[in-house]
Amino acid sequence: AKKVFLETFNSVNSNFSEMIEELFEGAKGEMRLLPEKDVLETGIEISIKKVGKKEQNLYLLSGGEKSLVGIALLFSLLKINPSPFYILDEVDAALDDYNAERLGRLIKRYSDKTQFIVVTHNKLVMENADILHGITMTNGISTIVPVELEKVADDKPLEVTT
Amino acid sequence: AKKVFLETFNSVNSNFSEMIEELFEGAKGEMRLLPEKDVLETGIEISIKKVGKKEQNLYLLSGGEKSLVGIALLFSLLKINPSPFYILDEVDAALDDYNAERLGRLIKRYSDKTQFIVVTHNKLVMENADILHGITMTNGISTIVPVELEKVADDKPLEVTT
Amino acid sequence: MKLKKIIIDGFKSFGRPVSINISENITAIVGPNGSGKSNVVDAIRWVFGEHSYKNLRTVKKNDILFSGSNGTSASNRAYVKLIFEDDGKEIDVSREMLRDGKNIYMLNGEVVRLKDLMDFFAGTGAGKEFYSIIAQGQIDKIVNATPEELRKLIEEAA
Amino acid sequence: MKLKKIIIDGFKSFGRPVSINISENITAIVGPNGSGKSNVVDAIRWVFGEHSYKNLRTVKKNDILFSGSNGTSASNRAYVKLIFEDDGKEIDVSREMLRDGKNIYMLNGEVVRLKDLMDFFAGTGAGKEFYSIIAQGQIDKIVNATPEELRKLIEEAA
Ligand SMILES: Nc1ncnc2c1ncn2[C@@H]1O[C@H](COP(=O)(O)OP(=O)(O)OP(=O)(O)O)[C@@H](O)[C@H]1O
Ligand SMILES: Nc1ncnc2c1ncn2[C@@H]1O[C@H](COP(=O)(O)OP(=O)(O)OP(=O)(O)O)[C@@H](O)[C@H]1O
Ligand SMILES: [Mg+2]
Ligand SMILES: [Mg+2]
Repeated sequence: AKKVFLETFNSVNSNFSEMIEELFEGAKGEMRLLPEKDVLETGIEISIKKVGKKEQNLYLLSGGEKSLVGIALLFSLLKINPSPFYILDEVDAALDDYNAERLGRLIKRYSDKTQFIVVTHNKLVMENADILHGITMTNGISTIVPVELEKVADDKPLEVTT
Repeated sequence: AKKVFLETFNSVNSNFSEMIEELFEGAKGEMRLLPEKDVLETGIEISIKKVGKKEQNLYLLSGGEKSLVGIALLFSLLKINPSPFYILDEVDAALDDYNAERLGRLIKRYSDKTQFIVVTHNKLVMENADILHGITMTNGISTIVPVELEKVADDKPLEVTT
Repeated sequence: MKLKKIIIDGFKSFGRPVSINISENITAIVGPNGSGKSNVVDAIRWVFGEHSYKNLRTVKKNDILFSGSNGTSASNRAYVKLIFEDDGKEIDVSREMLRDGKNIYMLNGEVVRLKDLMDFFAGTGAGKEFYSIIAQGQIDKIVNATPEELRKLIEEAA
Repeated sequence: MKLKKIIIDGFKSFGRPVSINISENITAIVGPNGSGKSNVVDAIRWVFGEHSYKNLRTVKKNDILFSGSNGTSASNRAYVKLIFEDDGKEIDVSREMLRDGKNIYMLNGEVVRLKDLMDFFAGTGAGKEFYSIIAQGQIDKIVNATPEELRKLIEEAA
């Protein structure tokens, strides 16, 4: 049990540092076992060190940066033991355009390992999908309508109507 | 005191229904004084009735709809007693493109009554600004850089670099 | 094992039956604020036995049932079915709830207990809280997890 | 009364002094995640006497002071100044904190108490919690306000 846990912990940790390096352009991310009691019971702590800075409390990170840490952790676990499908409901809401594009590429990269269902308002994220479903509410009832991404002009709001 | 409160309450309420009608395309919004004790102490409840639906608990509203209710309340109070300036930090994060555009127009409409400082990642919102400041972090220090909106192509991520 | 289709009828804002095809790779669900996108996510959680009002964003039990609109009366049953494919074989999983609160779980057309459903999925990792369904507004909350919660995540992945 | 300029030095991620011009109408602040946009919002709240760690997104008192980076040492003072214009006259308001935790408030170059500052602004409505500064992630929380909190909002506007 101890051996299995440590092996998993170490591979999640190395995935996590890789992900943080990619998402925060050069930052150092690390998961640490708290020095307390037995390895089989102790908790885990995350630390992030941005480029040019000392290690800081996660509390000081910005809204978007906190989302990036969550995304990094999600993909670190996915690489070890993917679930058959992932549902991501507007995980890009706090991201700037660069990071939204990066998230889209990350989802695309792992979509051969597992299925993704992504709810988003950001064209930079939805353009990676092979199937696009529009949902709209008419007369108080939700219905599904087809949406063609090609028809979605970049500078106009996304039209989803019956 | 009672008269002043009731007058204010009634004008906030009528502003609020107007705002909800505009933001939720035809929905009915209302603020009600709870039927409890004395008018000078009783609490206030908000109710929203979407087109084609009965009145529902605010809890059932979506992420974006909850933001719209907050925006409606903010502008209902602004119309009565504007503060010298308003700072809105990514209030558009949960909004779809239509509602983001509507928010941009709403800010523009009231910007002759008061000043707005808006933090946003959405081009549909930032294009209403007369001054645009870029902030970027170089070597761990935040610095201000000029950004020209014309240079921001719609289909490319916003470039804010030194 | 791949998810192929989701069928929803009478659950939350789905007053009429809808069927959603799911791609082997990436499926995007888009649409205006308040149109029902997160209700689809809730529907999938619900089939896996989710019973917490908070996670289903409801206040009372019958908030799961379509509450009616102009011209369409409220539903008396909420029904969600997930259709998977595993090595060419189709696998159907569904949950149904009636107004009286009775829940019926089915696996390939047979009524089963929730526990049987969870055993069936246990090996696959589907439905596990954290790392397969991220609800709206949750992705940035992970940084607030306690050291014990983070440990539990790693153990689930082991 | 119009806000004309914000000067920040040594406050949070502003290791070097910056000066931000504010338009009479709409000013947008844009930039990558983690670049310091919300720190500007915190700086404005701080000048108005904000002392809650939670509202300033800090954990300990000295999180307000620039903590240093490659090549630039940590700051020993945090300083924020707001420059207003009222009927053609300039009005300066500032707050300064030193590493020993001492706060100095100034109004047009003179040291004042925070209370004097609040009295000065009282008539204008600036700095009032709810309806002038909406922090990141707060706009959708208003629907969770209690009936008493909503009443307080209306009373503030009266
Ligand atoms: N039991 C129910 N019956 C009918 N309508 C319901 C029911 N429960 C929720 N709704 C409706 O569903 C809507 C919210 O849907 P949902 O949260 O899925 O929106 P969304 O598409 O995710 O929007 P956003 O982009 O803002 O997150 C509410 O406006 C509510 O009217
Ligand atoms: N005392 C401090 N000294 C140095 N840097 C600090 C200090 N406090 C906060 N920071 C830095 O400020 C950054 C966060 O800034 P802020 O929250 O303003 O970002 P933002 O531009 O609002 O980003 P987002 O678009 O994601 O909301 C953190 O990454 C942190 O490194
Ligand atoms: Mg949603
Ligand atoms: Mg921010």
